[in-house]
Amino acid sequence: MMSAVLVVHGGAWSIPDEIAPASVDGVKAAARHGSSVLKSGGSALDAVEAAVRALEDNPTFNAGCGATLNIDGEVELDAIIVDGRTLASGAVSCVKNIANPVSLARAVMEKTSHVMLTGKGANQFAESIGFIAIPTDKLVTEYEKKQWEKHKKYLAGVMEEFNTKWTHD
Amino acid sequence: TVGAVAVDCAGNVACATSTGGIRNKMVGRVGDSPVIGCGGYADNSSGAVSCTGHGESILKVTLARLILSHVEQGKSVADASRLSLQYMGDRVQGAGGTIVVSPSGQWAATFTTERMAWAAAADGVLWFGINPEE
Repeated sequence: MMSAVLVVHGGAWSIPDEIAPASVDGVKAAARHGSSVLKSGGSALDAVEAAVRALEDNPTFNAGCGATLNIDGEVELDAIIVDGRTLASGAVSCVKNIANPVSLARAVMEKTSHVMLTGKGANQFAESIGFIAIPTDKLVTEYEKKQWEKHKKYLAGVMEEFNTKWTHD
Repeated sequence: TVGAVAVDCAGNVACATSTGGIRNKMVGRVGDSPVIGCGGYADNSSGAVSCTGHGESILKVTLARLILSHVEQGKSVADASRLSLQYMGDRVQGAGGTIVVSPSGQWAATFTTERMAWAAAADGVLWFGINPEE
C-alpha cells in the first residue's frame, strides 16, 4: 500500500500582505482536513472534495463564501471535479446561491449523464436534488463589497489590463 | 480560485477546482476553472492537476492537460509544471499557478505570479508556502 498525498492551493495572484497570513492558515487547515479523509480510508475523490469545501467555506479565498462580484454585483461560481480512476468528471459554471459548488459538480458527475451544467440549469439541478440555496449576501464579504465599489469606478482601466496581477481568477 | 489534488492509498488520483471568477467580470464570463483539461484534470495513468491564474490564458494552452502530457513524456511533475507555465507566459503572456500529484506520490506546487498560498500533506508531514522558492 502506498502513502497518500494531498496538495491544495488558494489561488495564484498578488496576495496582499494583510491577507497573506490568513491565506497560509487557510490552506494548511484545508490540507489537514483533506488529509484526514485519506487517513480514515477515504478516496482521493472524497479528499479533494473535502479540502475544496473547506476552502470554499473560508471567506479569505475567492470561491464559495468569499467570492468576487461580477459587473452587475452578483456572484457567479464555477467548479470542477475529476476522478482519475474512471475519467468521470462533473462541472458547474455561473451557478448562483450555492455555498459549495464543488459538491454540486460532484453531483453532476454522479447523478447525471452530463459533464457540465451552467447557469439557470445548474441551479435548477441543485434545487432538484435538495441543495440548499444560500442568499447572495452570505457568499460575499464586506471586504469584497468595498473592493467591488472601488473597482467599478474605473472598470474600463481594469478591463483594458485584463491579464494583470490584480485581475486573476 | 482554490483547488486540491490527491492520490490515495490505492494509487487513485483526483482533482477539484472552484472559483468566484474575476471581480467585475462580464456576466456569464467563464474562465478555466470548470473546463476539463484546463482548470483541472486527473488520470490514474499520469496524475492530477488543479490550476489557478488568468483563466483565458489557461484555457488557451489547456494548462492541466499540457502538464500531464509532459509527465507522460517522462518529465517530473515539478519540471512539467514549470515548462507548462513558462509556455503559457511565452505564448499568451499569462501567469498562474498549479498543484500536481502523480500516482506514485510525487507532488509539486508551482507558480509564476507574485504569490500562491499552497499546502501539502504527505507521510504525516505538512509543507506550506506562499512566496517563490518557499
